[in-house]
Amino acid sequence: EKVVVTGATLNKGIAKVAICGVPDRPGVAARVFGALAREGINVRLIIQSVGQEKVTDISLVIGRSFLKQAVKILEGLRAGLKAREIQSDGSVAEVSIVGSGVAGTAGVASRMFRALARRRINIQLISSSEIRIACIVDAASGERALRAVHDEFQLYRLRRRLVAA
Amino acid sequence: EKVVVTGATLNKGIAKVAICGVPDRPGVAARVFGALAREGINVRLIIQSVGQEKVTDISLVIGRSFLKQAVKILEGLRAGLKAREIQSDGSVAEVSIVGSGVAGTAGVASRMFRALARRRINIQLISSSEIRIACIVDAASGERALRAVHDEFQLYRLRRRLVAA
Ligand SMILES: C[C@@H](O)[C@H](N)C(=O)O
Ligand SMILES: C[C@@H](O)[C@H](N)C(=O)O
Repeated sequence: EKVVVTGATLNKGIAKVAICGVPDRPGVAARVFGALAREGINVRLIIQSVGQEKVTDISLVIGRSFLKQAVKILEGLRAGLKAREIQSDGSVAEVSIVGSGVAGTAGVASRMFRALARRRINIQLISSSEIRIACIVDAASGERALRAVHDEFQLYRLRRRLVAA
Repeated sequence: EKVVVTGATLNKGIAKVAICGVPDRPGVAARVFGALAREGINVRLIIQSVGQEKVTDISLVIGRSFLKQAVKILEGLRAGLKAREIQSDGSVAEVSIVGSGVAGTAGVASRMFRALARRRINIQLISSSEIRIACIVDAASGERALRAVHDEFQLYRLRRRLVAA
């Protein structure tokens, strides 16, 4: 692979929240984020995967300090949007690898996922782009997950470990 | 908002594919991407949102030319993973806005989503990071979606329109 993974990060100061079972039609995402924007919620990742039969979920990774507020906002929207439920979990961490072209070939992604799988660390959310693959895991596995990707991509010698809290 | 949206892009040379109803436990993502990697599938976005009752979906945005091959690989995995189904759609486009900190506040995201909603363009997938918010829409709406975000963020004068096929 011509891809070079140049670093890995661990962020424990986050929470996962999702509004599940929303109608998959125009205007829904606008309404959800309009409500979050009005209250200044800090959003790190927005993730919407395929839905089923015109219904889908929208997941967010936010700063941990915003969790209670975000859940309140989403619960307030739930009835009006006919959403099935709000999910939330403050006990999560984000482990990412960064590098030019990381998501371009499936190879780098498969190595990251395998490194986590070998340590029995479950991947709860995935969000990737050209330059970064982010996995959300449970908070207790955060450090182990960071070491796993450091080992897999031999990052120790680069001294690129960044831990944010 | 201190966020500045500096550009927007439209990419029509893509396809959406997903393996749905996979067990949400360690090793599943590794297996899916291991199989895709062995065949050199070019992956642009990996999206996994929250699941339900230990089952979830993994969505991918890939280069259009890889669609048939990717579906074949995923169908080959389906029984072994006890996945419910494979979804795919070659008639999609990716519209993105880029800028430093775009996903940081919900405000920029809500403006992008509202711009698409006003034109009745459905958002099929969302993947965002610090510097980019990508929405997958149907291919026929691609140009209109690009214009929508250009108008919303007043990008014309920057002449930042990039269209890839
Ligand atoms: C679910 C949500 O993204 C919806 N499809 C919309 O366009 O707003
Ligand atoms: C669904 C998939 O991501 C699974 N949770 C895994 O860890 O591999």
